[in-house]
Amino acid sequence: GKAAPDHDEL
Amino acid sequence: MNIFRLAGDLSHLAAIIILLIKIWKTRSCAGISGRSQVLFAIVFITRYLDLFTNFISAYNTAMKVFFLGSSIGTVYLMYLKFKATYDHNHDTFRIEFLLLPTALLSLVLNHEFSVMEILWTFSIYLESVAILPQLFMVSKTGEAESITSHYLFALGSYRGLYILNWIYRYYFEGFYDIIAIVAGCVQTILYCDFFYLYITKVLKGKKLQLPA
Repeated sequence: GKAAPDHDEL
Repeated sequence: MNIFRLAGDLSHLAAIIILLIKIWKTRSCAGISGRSQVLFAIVFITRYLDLFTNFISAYNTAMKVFFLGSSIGTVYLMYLKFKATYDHNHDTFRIEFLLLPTALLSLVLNHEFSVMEILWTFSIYLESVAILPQLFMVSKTGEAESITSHYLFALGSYRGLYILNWIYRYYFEGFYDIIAIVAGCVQTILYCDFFYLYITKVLKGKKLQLPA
């Protein structure tokens, strides 16, 4: 997986 | 999107709208910490740079644009339009004590050492403590107007509801973001004393007044 997550929250 | 996340977002939205209505209707920002509002504007600006790089949903974009616009607008109202009503004598919390440690921490504890990711991390850490100048101001004056209390309650509830959202996402989606979770817990804990006063005083129709 990626190191940084997708920031889908506000 | 789950019910806790939606409730959290709506609570956050309500907080911002309550604050804007208070300032606009009373033509005054008395009792509001301009320093906290500047910190929130910095939080949104550094977090939502991904508006230009990453599309998530129309909802996500609309909320980000509103949070950015409203936080910058609040700073404008406080420091320019209604400057004369800004209670700066009581707003004395040193924000460099929040900005510097959160900036350093974001350089050390992050998911990825990139500009966007470090700015996102900084915004998460800064948001967790950005309310301190406001809480400091309330404790200094020993009281808060009811509308300011409602604002603080909605703003504090938002991250608390996000904690429920993170528990939900961990169990049902296997997703968790440790940086957001730890900072969100810190943020919510900072409001606990205020929540207690809000429930025991403001909801019973009394003004929020701290014991002398």
